[in-house]
Amino acid sequence: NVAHGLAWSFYLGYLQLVLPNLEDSIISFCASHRSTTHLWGRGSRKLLILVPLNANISHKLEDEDSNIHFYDNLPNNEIDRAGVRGRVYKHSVYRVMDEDGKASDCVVEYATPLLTLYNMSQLSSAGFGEPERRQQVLLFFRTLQEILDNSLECRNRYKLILLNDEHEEDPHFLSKAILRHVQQQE
Amino acid sequence: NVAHGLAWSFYLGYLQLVLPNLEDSIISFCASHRSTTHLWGRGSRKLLILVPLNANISHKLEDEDSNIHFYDNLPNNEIDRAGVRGRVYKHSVYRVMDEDGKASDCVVEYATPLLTLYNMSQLSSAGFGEPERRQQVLLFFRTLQEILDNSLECRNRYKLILLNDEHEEDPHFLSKAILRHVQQQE
Ligand SMILES: Nc1nc(=O)c2ncn([C@@H]3O[C@@H]4COP(=O)(O)O[C@H]5[C@@H](O)[C@H](n6cnc7c(N)ncnc76)O[C@@H]5COP(=O)(O)O[C@@H]3[C@@H]4O)c2[nH]1
Repeated sequence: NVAHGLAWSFYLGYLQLVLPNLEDSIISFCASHRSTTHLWGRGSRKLLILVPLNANISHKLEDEDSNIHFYDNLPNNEIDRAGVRGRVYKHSVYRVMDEDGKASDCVVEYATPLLTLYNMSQLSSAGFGEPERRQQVLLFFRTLQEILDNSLECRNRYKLILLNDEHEEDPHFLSKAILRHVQQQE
Repeated sequence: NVAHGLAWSFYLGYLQLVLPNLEDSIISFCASHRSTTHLWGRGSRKLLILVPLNANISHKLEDEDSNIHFYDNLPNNEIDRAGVRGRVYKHSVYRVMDEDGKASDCVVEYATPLLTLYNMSQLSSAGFGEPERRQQVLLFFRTLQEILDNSLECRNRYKLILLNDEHEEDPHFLSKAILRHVQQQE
């Protein structure tokens, strides 16, 4: 079950490493961006992890929704990993506008392992096709949710956002989904 | 089968992205390190990927063998990936000494997904234990070998080095294994 291993890999090789440092990265980011007013006045200080059911992932969020703007990257976090010295881990900050034009600052990204699921489903040699892919995304989501629920060091530092693709013809589907989850936690 | 998915992920999410650029990175590295004599006079311009059967991975190769010295990192390769802008991919260059003290320059690292296999085998919640782990490492190695054999864009740009842990009490086991593989291809 590919999704099971990818969820564990995402947690053990990434979330467990980066989530404990997220708050400090945001504090340091705000200190170096003082000239921007209202930075993080509204928004979320959790890592927002997007999990689209169709595994259809963009590399730039603004390509998906014009109400989303790339703002800047959080400071680099360098960690020696498996022989690579100072491997860089970082996240991107986006400003997400609501329908009244008010901006919320968020650290948001897609769950990268879904790219692997998507690409595997396109290659016959990889052993599974498009019908199984949706099931695998759900299995990835549930496995990851369960792992994170039991993780003390990651508690309250993330939000998993499952994106149902039924409303994709709405050009502001993504910004609305993000804002709905951000407001939910306030 | 966790190893199957991790092998595909390692190829689709990493090797396929970085191997086509490796030669250019090395050329650019040599240009910026002209003061070092004999740089890459001896060694390999392929990515050497270490796959230890016991999944026991170090974060710094010199911790494993005093005949290995970290030299410097190749230039950063920045790619927009799944919402992370300018995600950094890089490799480390090591100088590996033979028993006569002659140095070979190599781009070498452990296969990172083995860290996931190792950690999963330590957590009862992840669903598999130490006895299965060795089998999973072999499955990872064979699956990856097969994927890479069929990859036109990665041809001749890597070397997979399976490390049998029987000689681990030899303090220079790792440098000898690396040099044996490097000399094999000449
Ligand atoms: N040596 C090495 N250097 C790299 O830069 C690198 N980047 C990825 N990988 C390995 O390739 C495979 C595919 O990567 P993917 O990005 O889909 O999944 C990654 C990704 O979803 C997430 N992740 C890891 N590092 C980052 C990062 N810097 N930014 C965002 N996500 C990351 O956590 C998963 C597991 O990471 P690793 O367990 O380090 O091994 C990966 C994986 O086996 C790398 N391996």
